[in-house]
Amino acid sequence: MQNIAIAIHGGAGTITKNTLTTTQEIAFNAALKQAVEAGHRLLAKGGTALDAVELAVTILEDEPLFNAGRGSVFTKAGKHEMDAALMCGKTMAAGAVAGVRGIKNPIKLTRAILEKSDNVMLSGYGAEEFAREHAIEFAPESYFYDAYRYQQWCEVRDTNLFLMDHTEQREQKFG
Amino acid sequence: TVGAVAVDSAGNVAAATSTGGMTNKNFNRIGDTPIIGAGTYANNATCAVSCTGHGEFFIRSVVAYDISCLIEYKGYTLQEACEEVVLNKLIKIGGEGGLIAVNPAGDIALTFNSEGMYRACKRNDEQTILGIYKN
Repeated sequence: MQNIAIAIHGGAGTITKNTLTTTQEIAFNAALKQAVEAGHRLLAKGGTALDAVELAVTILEDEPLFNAGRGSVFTKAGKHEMDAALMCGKTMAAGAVAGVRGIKNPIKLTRAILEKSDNVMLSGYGAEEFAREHAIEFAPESYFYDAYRYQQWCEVRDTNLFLMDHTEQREQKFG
Repeated sequence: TVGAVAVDSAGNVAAATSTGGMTNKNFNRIGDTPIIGAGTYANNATCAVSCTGHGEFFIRSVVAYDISCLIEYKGYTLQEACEEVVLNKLIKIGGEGGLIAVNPAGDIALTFNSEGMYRACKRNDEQTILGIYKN
């Protein structure tokens, strides 16, 4: 019998026992479990790998704990700019977007590009226009606001530094 | 960044990655995520890969495709290929991060060189595996 399997990630960085509280650790684990098991259930019912990865990533994009979709970090300009990609191993078809704003689930836009476009990668305003033409859901700027992400940005916005998903500022303090 | 890789009951693999980029990024910077072959790649002949980490290093090393190539041309196992790229090649150039990968046989690799990576996997009826920290 063919094995089915799914794996997910929610970002990497300076994540140690000292940087997470027990409450945070429980919340992260619950979110990961929900996403991976939703994808696995779909596979177990005979769903495709492409549908399973799209579903799992959509769930993670809706979770503010992770830097994607709703939980996206702030740019230098105080905005949210998102990138995403999706690829099918059977057909080698791919869809990707870069620098889009206001798209609720960028991974759904990549699926539309994969299936309904002759292109592989769209960016910026053009990608958003494509999203509107294909009824991809948008969300207001307030949807992407997260107090923790805002605080992270405040610590570095007057510098030329940029930070990875889960990187703590350990030695530098910015007044 | 978030990502997923999967293999279905027909033996087809797929990969997906999504990100908000880096805090305080400027000049419409994009990372490896949307670049096919760097941060996301899937090929039924080899594997599916989704990356996370310092994107510039993943772009320069064409990480996801590199793993596929090691399997296709050098006969590496999925785990060997992931470790070669993440724990050897990337570290040498200072690239921090990790990846998840799956192959059509249902093997899974969760490999990272940072202090932690939020991760989870489930195969067949086996128990769900969750992880955050190294080890």
